[in-house]
Amino acid sequence: MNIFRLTGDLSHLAAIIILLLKIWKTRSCAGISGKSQILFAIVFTTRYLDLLSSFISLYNTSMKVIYIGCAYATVYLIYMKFRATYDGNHDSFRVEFLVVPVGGLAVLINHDFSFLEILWTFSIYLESVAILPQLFMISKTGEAETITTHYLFCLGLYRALYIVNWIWRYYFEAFFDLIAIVAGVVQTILYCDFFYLYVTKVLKGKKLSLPA
Amino acid sequence: WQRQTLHDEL
Repeated sequence: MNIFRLTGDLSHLAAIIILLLKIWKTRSCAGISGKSQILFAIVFTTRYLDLLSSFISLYNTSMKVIYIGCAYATVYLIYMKFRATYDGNHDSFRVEFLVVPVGGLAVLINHDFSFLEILWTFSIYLESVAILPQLFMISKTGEAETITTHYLFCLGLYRALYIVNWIWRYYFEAFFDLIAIVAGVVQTILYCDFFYLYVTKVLKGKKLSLPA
Repeated sequence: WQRQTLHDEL
């Protein structure tokens, strides 16, 4: 464990909690892509099946359980409790265009052709694109609530910190996982445009709105 | 590269 991985995980946790609190406090999931949240729930479920097969540390196990629990709680709030506020018309990204190619890629390119390993690979590939329905929704409506942008910023920060973590691990532990690194870099690139808008608009006190 | 079967990252 190094400081970059730890702060990355905490930033990820902060993002998840910010989103849950936003929905809970405003009693509304307006502007939130339920499809992205379902994808994240699938990501955590398929990746953390190793909870049943291997123990790494108390930290590792508890974070996995918290991530999975929060992901399903978020999906529950969006599709059940506050369903009336869910903006389904604007959440029109076709997720099958992500899930099907990602599934195929996981079967073709993996470290080991075994059931758990393919599911792990699938989750890594899927996570790298799971935010696209959310970004698509923002580009469609042309705006995002400030709290939603804080959520996205924490998620993007988590990815950026993981890249620093991999550089660290490469130099100091001779560790690298090419699948995780390539997918992680792709995922981080997807946030670049958003980072630019966040710094130039949200941090200057303006609402994030895109030119028509 | 080194094959990873135990994934210690989240």
